[in-house]
Amino acid sequence: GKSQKNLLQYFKIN
Amino acid sequence: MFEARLTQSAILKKVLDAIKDLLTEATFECTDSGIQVQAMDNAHVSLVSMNLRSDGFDKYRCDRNLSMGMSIAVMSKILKCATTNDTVTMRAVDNPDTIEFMFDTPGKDVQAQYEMKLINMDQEHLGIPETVYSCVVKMPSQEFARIVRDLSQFGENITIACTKEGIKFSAAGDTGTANVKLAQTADSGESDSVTIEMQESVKLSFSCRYLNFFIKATPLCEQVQLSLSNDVPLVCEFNIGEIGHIKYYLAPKIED
Repeated sequence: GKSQKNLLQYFKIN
Repeated sequence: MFEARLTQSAILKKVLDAIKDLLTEATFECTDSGIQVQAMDNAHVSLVSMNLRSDGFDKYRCDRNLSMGMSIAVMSKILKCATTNDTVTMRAVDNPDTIEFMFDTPGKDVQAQYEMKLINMDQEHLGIPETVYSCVVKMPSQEFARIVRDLSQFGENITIACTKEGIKFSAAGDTGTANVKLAQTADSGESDSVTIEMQESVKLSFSCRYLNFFIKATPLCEQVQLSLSNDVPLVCEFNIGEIGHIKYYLAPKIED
């Protein structure tokens, strides 16, 4: 099966 | 004081239709240069980036930068109360608890006024990394919407494969498979043209559920732009008339 990645870390500015 | 006026509420109604299924609430950042929204859906699977330039409004004034947390559902309800030809004015004071929407019907001495409470929102500081895309495809937005709707019947995901020759959309499920291929057209810049700028071919799968949210923006413009690269989110971009744009970001599905 295929899973969906959470994008929060990709877009979050620390 | 913040005041923004559009003589045709239609564009704002369409913008709300394009985001209301994806976002429950969002912060509207208002500055001298315009209004910006950058928000993720509750599941943090997609991001919406919307921009309305101040020079696109018929009247725009923003004395101090404002961050206004708004319920998208309530805003959408309010905008449903305007007819497409109504003039819409949004207004807020410098430290607002509420925002006011006013609708004026041309040729009629009727003014409707709605006041919406603002929401205190946790500020998520979001940024969009600079990315060079392997493929950038421009195609008719209605064609894209139709393909997404049609193929969603056959599977949970749509695979997009892009080469110099064209773009292929496919879906597969228990009931069978579906494929739609579009070739690049000779003309570019026309509303019905398909253009492909390709550095490297790509093949990626995306959730139908989210693509169906994105195509709610179809009434905003005639062409949609899809930007694709391996291992980075798809960008699905619609212009908002002459005044701005809405970009949706979605990560490709990965094999478990």
